[in-house]
Amino acid sequence: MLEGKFEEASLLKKIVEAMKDCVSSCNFNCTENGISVQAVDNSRVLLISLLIEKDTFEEYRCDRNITLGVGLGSLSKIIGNGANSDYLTISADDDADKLNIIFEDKVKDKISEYNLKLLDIDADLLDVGPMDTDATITLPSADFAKICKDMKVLSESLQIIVTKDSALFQSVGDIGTGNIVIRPKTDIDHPEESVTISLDKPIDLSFGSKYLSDIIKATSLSQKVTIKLTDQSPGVFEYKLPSGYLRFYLAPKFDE
Amino acid sequence: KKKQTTLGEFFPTE
Repeated sequence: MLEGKFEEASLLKKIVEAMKDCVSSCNFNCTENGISVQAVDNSRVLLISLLIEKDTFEEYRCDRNITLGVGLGSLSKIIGNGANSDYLTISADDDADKLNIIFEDKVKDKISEYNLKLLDIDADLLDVGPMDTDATITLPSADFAKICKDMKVLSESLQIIVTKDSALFQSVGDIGTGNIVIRPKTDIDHPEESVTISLDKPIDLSFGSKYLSDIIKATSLSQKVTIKLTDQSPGVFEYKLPSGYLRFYLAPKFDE
Repeated sequence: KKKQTTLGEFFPTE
């Protein structure tokens, strides 16, 4: 038996919105510690790793490990029916073929209940393991989203060049070129506006703009995004949850 | 022109 109650439906809504355009369905792996997902997009370029730790929930129990195969488009439609501020409880019996979803309005005496048919998903997992990191950039997630959108008008690739004191985002396309430079900044009054760059080794990596467009759909989940880059390796883009994370691993583009 | 790599080139399948 799994039962997890979110204080606000908006959190699960944001998580599903951030994932559903990249992967159509995925397995939710539920254990006593929380719920995790690993899913790869069809082109096997972008991997999503989600961890919703037990502490994220107002109430949580999972007596036995269960795997719930979920169609994200369908889940999105159902959870779209609840108000952002509703309590949202998901539950499933062991060996269940459906996920029970209940919204409770905090003001009105109103309870809405839905069942989502579960899917049997046979997905092979990638062993991403712990990765070395050459450069780590933390910046406001809205700023990163704007950089990705602005650079996408120029090219289908975004180049990220990190040196000791700056990160350069560069696009070179048929119509012209664009550069955006950000530098570390500590904002004591607004810590969420701070930018940090830590570097062991300079980085010069390129990523596909269309995949970055998928990643920035997670912007509303966290005020900050942490980008971990390693030479000749996939980039990691992490949005922290109140307890857990939504992480994207994006394979780079190399010169032919 | 740049070539898009896939994750399978970096991570083994479990």
